[in-house]
Amino acid sequence: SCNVYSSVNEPLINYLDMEYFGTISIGTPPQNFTVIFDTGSSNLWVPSVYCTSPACKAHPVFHPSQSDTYTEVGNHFSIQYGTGSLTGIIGADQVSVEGLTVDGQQFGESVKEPGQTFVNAEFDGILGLGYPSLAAGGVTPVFDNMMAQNLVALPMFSVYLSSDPQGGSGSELTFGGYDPSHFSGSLNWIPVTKQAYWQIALDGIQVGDTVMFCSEGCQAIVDTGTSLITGPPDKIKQLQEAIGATPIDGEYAVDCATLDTMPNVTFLINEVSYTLNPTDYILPDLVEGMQFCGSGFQGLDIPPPAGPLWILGDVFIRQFYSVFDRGNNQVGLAPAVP
Amino acid sequence: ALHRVPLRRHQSLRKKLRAQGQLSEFWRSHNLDMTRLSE
Repeated sequence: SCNVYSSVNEPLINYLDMEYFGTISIGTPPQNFTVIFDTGSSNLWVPSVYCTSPACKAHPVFHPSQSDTYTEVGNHFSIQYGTGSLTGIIGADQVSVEGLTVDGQQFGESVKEPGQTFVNAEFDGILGLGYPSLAAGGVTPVFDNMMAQNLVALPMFSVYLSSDPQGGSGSELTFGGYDPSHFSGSLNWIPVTKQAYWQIALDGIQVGDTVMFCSEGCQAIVDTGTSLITGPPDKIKQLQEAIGATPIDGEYAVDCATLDTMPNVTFLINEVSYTLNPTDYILPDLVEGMQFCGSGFQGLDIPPPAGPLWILGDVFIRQFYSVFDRGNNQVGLAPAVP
Repeated sequence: ALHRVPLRRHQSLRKKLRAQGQLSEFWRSHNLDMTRLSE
């Protein structure tokens, strides 16, 4: 492997639907950035002062020369998106997240950001919470440094995504444990099957009362960096048909008046059922005063060796409080309390 | 012992582009067909 110039692939569409962001700061004095906390990747990157792409002009950029604690690392990194490469160099500095300060955190300073996606995006960068094996450049992920520097009481973090459409009041990422006030009942723990993404085994996917997919078992990842629920394209096409979604202007959508008659979709995981009803998996929007109901399912081909994979994104996590336990390599799920 | 990081929910880029009537153009310019991805 080559640490000098390493790259990873991320589908562009992952970031089209992102809605939940938080704030971090880098350097001394602190420079603030809005980031996606993404369990589906493992690097931290923010725009650099050296970036001349249009996207960087629309976002705050990191000034290494204005930080007393910055050190240059100099390795290059690249993340391949659908429309081009995000490239940059790696530096190291203090990274602070709500009072937790990680020393010597290596991170990417982007010098080129592709396409229109990042121009319009409301986030500046991404903070990956996946396993170290996913990290480009051999960089130690932020949470691994938090554990190594004894900043968290327990080696776990958890995610609550509020369904409140205006601002998502109460949504939070919790480092060092979980908050029982965000879920009902008890957590069901599911072993991580491959330590890269937060990957788990599915026993089946049921539409209405029928197991339509994955009857022989399949693999899924719990990914806060994906907004929808994705799966192999042929399966998702059948699923769209089963819920009555049809293509409209390049997207799958349903007639908003049919929500009452649509089936529930249930994920069977470790002998427990996780059911989404139509109001959970349909994404309402208002377009020119008209109601639009987009499908929360999206085909996405993830070829071997990583795939095929289903991705349980925000549409799923909104309904099921998710705990990511690095100590025991397991994911905890329980119904989220609105 | 818990360190809480508030997350704020924003309008997604897809919804913004859709509201501006620019989503179809976005698919075209990026040579993307989301329905074809499901086929």
